[in-house]
Amino acid sequence: TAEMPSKDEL
Amino acid sequence: MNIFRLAGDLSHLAAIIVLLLKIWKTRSCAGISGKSQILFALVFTTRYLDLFTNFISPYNTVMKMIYLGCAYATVYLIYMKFKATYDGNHDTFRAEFLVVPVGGLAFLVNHEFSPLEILWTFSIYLESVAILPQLFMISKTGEAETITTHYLFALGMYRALYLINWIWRYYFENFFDLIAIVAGCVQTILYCDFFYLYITKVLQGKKLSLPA
Repeated sequence: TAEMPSKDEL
Repeated sequence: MNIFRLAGDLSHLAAIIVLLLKIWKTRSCAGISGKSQILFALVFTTRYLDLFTNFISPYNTVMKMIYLGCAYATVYLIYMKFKATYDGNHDTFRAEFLVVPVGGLAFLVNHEFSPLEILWTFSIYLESVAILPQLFMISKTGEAETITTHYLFALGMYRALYLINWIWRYYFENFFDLIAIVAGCVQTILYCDFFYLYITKVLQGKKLSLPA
């Protein structure tokens, strides 16, 4: 599981 | 996009619009913490700077613009148009006690040490505690109008639904963002006491008032 920023979320 | 995420976004939108309509229809912002609303405007402003740098989807762009527009409209109504009805004497939470530590934390714990990333992290941390002035105000006056409690409930539901969304994304998309998840848990926990009062009082048709 890779951690990545959730920029698609509001 | 999953159903929990969509429901969360719509719940958030409903909360923002309920608050705007309440103020507009009653021509009054009594019982509403202007400080919480300024903090939310700051949250959206620092988080949605990526509107200028990268495009994700029409849905994403439109929702961000609506959230931003509504947040500023709410602040305008409280501090300008219906300023006379603003209950500043009870809105005494010291917002700098939230903004300063949260700013420091965003500098220390982030995904990447760049201006946009730090501002995004700041907005995530700040959102988790931005409702505190409002909850403090209710605990101080000991009561809240029913419509205000609907607003708070919709706002809390948005966060709870996002938590389910993250569990979903972890299982089905192998996706997780620790900063968002920890801040989201903190934010949801802050609402638990309120959820209890909402279910045991407001949904039974009683006004939300706290024991003296």
